Formats: sequence, structure tokens, C-alpha cells
Amino acid sequence: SVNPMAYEAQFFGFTPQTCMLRIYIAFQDYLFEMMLVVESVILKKLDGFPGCKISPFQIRKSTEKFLLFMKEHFDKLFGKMEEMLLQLVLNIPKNVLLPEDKVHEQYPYSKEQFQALQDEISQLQQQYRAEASAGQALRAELEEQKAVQAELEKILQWFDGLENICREHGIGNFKESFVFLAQNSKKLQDVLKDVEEKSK
Amino acid sequence: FDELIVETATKRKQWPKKILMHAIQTMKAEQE
Amino acid sequence: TPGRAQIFATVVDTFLEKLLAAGSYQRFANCYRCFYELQPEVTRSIYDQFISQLQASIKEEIQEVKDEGNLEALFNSLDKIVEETTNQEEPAWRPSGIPEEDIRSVMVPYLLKHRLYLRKILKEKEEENQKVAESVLAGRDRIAELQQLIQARKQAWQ
Repeated sequence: SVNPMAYEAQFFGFTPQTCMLRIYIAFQDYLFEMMLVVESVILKKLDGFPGCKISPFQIRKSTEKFLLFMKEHFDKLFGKMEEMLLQLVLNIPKNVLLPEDKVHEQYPYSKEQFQALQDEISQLQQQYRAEASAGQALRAELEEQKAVQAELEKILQWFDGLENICREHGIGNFKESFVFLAQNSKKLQDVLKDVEEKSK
Repeated sequence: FDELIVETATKRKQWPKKILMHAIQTMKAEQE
Repeated sequence: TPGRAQIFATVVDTFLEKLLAAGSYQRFANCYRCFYELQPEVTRSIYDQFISQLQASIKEEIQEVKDEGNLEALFNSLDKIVEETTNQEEPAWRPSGIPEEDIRSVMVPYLLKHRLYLRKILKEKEEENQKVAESVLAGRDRIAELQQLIQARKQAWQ
């Protein structure tokens, strides 16, 4: 199975395997290029020896022999290097958490816990809205009460005013005065009746 | 495959922050 | 403990050393025997240049890879992160592969702050409403009282 080393890719910005592959291809290319240069230099040197019996084919064979040998060692050594680099350098140990993921360690919420938290927030929002509405209604009533109280106090003040007028005009207790007045009126009526009868 | 891994890993690193930014803006707007 | 940068350099140097050791002059001369017998000094010269150029190219490539990937800084950063995690031996969290699951923990600290804020303002609102409710109740009592007074005065006049 392939280990994609995705967590390492998250940190490095590239996959370690691709990094090693790039290095491998570059090294291999350099090796091949150098061998071609070596071969061409040797062939050029041989041109300076017209009587020489060494053919380009022989030189090519020598190049292939050396290259094959080098490639075998190169592959073996590179394999070891790759293994070491992937294990020791381009690797995030299993117990290590990257800084951007620390929050997963601190707040490992399950689906149910998360849902419960969201539900609680939703409930708090509803409760707040209800309280805000209740507050508005209470304040509206307070305003109404102020107006009603003012009207009722005005009525009471009118009653007070009426009594003050009576007091200013010498009537301390209006009810008693009224009773006294009514009684005196009755007495006067009786006296008048008496006088009329005596006059007849 | 390699491009896909790098793309996915980059998204894993960057997108939570972007999503969080929007979530925080929403919560702040609600608070205001 | 050597850092990742040092290990990287050591491993690459070791690889190069062993590769060049494997491609020894004896081996080179053995492969190019016919030319070696003709021109031994030239063979030596060509070999030396080959080794020198190969070594330089490989080192240049490694430096390029390090520069492009900013490897030096990344290695140091990773060493520091690993150093800070020495207490924990259990496997750490890894992405689940399900984005909706992984985003939860990222959101949680901010949701908790939001919950705290909502609790606070709700409590403040409840306390405020409590005071206003008390005023409203007192107001209702006062209105009832006034109505009673008016009723008494009215009856007296009647």
C-alpha cells in the first residue's frame, strides 16, 4: 500500500516522495550527461591519433560498461539515501501535531457534542430574543402607566381644587355646610308656612 | 496523484482558517 | 541530537562519497582499457574532470532543491515542533479525510466564546427586565391606589 505522506505534504508544501524523485532524476541525468561528455572527449582525443586501432564502437562499449556499473551503484546507494531521508528528515513523527492542528488536541468534540453546543447557542439566542421582546413590552407599559397616572392625578387635583375653593370661601367642611344649609332651608320653609297660616 | 495530494494538503491547511474567518464575522455581526 | 538539516547534508554527502568511491579510477581505467593503454595521463585527467564535474553538479542540484523548497527553514521549524512534543507518545491527531468533521474542532473555541457572550448578555437582559418589571408592578399598584382615591372622592360628592 502507498503511504501518500499527506501530512508531510501539508507541512512541506510538496510530497517527500516527489522531492526524492526529482533529486533522483536530476542526479541520473547528470551522470548520463557526464558519461556522454567523457565519451565525446575520448573520441575527440582519438581523432588526434589517425593510426589508432581503437574504434568509436569500442569506446561506446566501454562507456556502456562503466555507466552500467555506476548506475547499479547509484540506484543502490540512492535507495538507501531515500529511505533514510524519508524516515529521518522528510517525516513527521506519529506523535507530533503541527501547530495549525493544535486545536484538535484541545477541543476534540464529537459530532454529538458539537451539535449540543450549537443547540445551546440557538436556545440562548431564542431566550435573548424573548427577553428583549419582554423588555420592550415592559417599557411600553411603563410609558402607558406614566400617562395614565398623570391623568388620574389630574382628576385628584381637580377634586382638591374644588375643596380648596370651598375652604377659601369659608366652608371648612362642605358636607356639613351643605347639611346645615339644607336644615336651615327646611326650618325657614317651616317658619314661612307657620307665618302664612297665622296670617290667614 | 502527487498534485492531488499537495492540493488536498494545502486546502486542509488553509481552508479551516478561511471558513473560521467567515464564521467569526457572522458571530461578531450577530453580537453587534 | 543532530537537526534535520544536518542529517540531510550528512546523508547526501555520504551518498556522494560512496558513489564516487564506487566509480574509482581503477574501475574507470579498466572499462576504458584500450584508451588507458594508449593515453594513461589523458585518461587520468578525463577521469578527474568527470568526478569533479559530477560532484559539483550533484551539490548544485541539492542546493537548488533546498533553496526552492526553503528546506533549511522548514527543517529547523520541524525540529522545533518535534522538540516541543517530547512528552507525548501516543499517536497525534491526523486529518480524518472528512472536512465537515475536521472543521468542528476549529470552530469550537469560537463557539464557546460566543456562548459565553450570549450567556452574559442574557443574564444582563434578565436583570434589567427584572428591575423594569418591578417598576411596572409598582406602577400598577399606584394606578389602582389612585383609582380607589378617586372613587372615594366621587362617592363622597355623590
